[in-house]
Amino acid sequence: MKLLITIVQDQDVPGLLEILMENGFSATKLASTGGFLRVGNTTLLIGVDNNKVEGALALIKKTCKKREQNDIVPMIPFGRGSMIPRMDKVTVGGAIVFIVNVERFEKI
Amino acid sequence: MKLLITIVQDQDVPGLLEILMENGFSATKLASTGGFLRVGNTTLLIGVDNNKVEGALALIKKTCKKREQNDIVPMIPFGRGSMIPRMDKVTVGGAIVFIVNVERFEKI
Amino acid sequence: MKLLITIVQDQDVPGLLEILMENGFSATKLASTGGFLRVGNTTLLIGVDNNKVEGALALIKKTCKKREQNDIVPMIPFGRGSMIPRMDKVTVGGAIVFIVNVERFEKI
Ligand SMILES: Nc1ncnc2c1ncn2[C@@H]1O[C@@H]2COP(=O)(O)O[C@H]3[C@@H](O)[C@H](n4cnc5c(N)ncnc54)O[C@@H]3COP(=O)(O)O[C@H]2[C@H]1O
Ligand SMILES: Nc1ncnc2c1ncn2[C@@H]1O[C@@H]2COP(=O)(O)O[C@H]3[C@@H](O)[C@H](n4cnc5c(N)ncnc54)O[C@@H]3COP(=O)(O)O[C@H]2[C@H]1O
Ligand SMILES: Nc1ncnc2c1ncn2[C@@H]1O[C@@H]2COP(=O)(O)O[C@H]3[C@@H](O)[C@H](n4cnc5c(N)ncnc54)O[C@@H]3COP(=O)(O)O[C@H]2[C@H]1O
Repeated sequence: MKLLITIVQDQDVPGLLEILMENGFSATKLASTGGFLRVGNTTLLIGVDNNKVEGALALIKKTCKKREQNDIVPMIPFGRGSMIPRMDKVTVGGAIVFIVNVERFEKI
Repeated sequence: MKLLITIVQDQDVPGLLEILMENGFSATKLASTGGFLRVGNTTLLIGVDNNKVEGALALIKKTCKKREQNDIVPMIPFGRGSMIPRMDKVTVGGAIVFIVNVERFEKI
Repeated sequence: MKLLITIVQDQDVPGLLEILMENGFSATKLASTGGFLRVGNTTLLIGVDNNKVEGALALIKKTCKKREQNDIVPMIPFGRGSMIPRMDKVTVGGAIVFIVNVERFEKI
């Protein structure tokens, strides 16, 4: 089994969960925040059988869109130690997926 | 060391944390939501020494009960794309445990 | 790639995120709670290239301080089953870091 630790934008979550459930996957949702833009996003834990990883990734690709955020980027280093806020276009990915091996799965 | 990523029902959390702490385990609690029933649950991170995995699992088994939720199940596919809500008994497990290897543990 | 699942005290989070971002790291923040003291803390997911693990750990060491919490410790076993609260000094670490291998990383 593999655990897909998947970080997506909030607006893609309803569509992604629906298509995952329809296809027999299971998932757990955790509210999270991006370290750079400090904007809320969502971390999904998706445990899948080894032979289903590609299927799950395909569903994630189908529903999660890249977007440009015209945000005030808070974290631009301006000389060691001080940060200046400035308007900037930051592309936020469709999804970030860390695939981790599950040595053992227990359903108690 | 192993990390037990453990998903349990909210009502089992106080009892589970108490018995884990009493037995010298440590844990971190994250609020989460089930992808299927969309009901709040709890994700625990429990880092344990390799020789303590069985002990931790035994405590989880002791405190986490299977329950039937008479929920309106929101996610029953009814032909591609549309979902019909219907009353259904869904069994929600005692606990779901993903056991992941920790290559290195640092206490800073 | 490695995923650093890092548990830190809330007051160290702004400084740690700033120094991580300034050094080109990325991170995702999850609100969490300690299992023993039941006090809010923060769990950071920090995915880093294999050759950057030491660099990330050094930044964590630099910003996360050990503190003594003069808390009422809720979890002292007093004979099997009952817990008595008592005032106690509990040292809460700078940071707890679980380093987990990422088999595959996808940016969709
Ligand atoms: N230190 C830095 N300097 C300059 N630009 C930076 C940066 N860190 C992030 N960015 C940019 O800002 C976008 C939003 O990052 P944020 O941290 O808010 O939100 C992130 C974060 O929550 C998570 N994430 C991405 N990579 C990660 C990693 N290696 N570890 C943990 N979380 C990660 O996924 C979200 C979307 O990431 P994505 O890469 O699509 O999009 C990122 C990236 O384009
Ligand atoms: N492989 C996995 N990866 C990540 N998280 C996982 C997981 N398997 C289970 N979980 C988590 O554990 C909770 C309880 O799952 P359980 O299998 O006991 O109980 C489940 C199961 O009996 C059923 N179920 C879940 N997904 C389903 C689906 N796609 N189709 C039909 N029934 C489903 O509904 C109950 C509640 O599911 P819900 O999603 O609300 O809540 C789930 C979810 O948060
Ligand atoms: N193996 C592990 N798996 C998952 N999460 C872990 C972990 N080890 C530590 N943590 C997380 O890191 C926080 C700080 O732990 P630390 O060991 O520095 O500081 C700890 C430790 O000094 C002490 N402590 C924790 N569990 C104990 C227990 N069962 N008996 C006695 N003292 C305990 O109380 C402090 C605060 O603990 P708290 O649980 O509130 O908060 C913990 C917990 O959220």
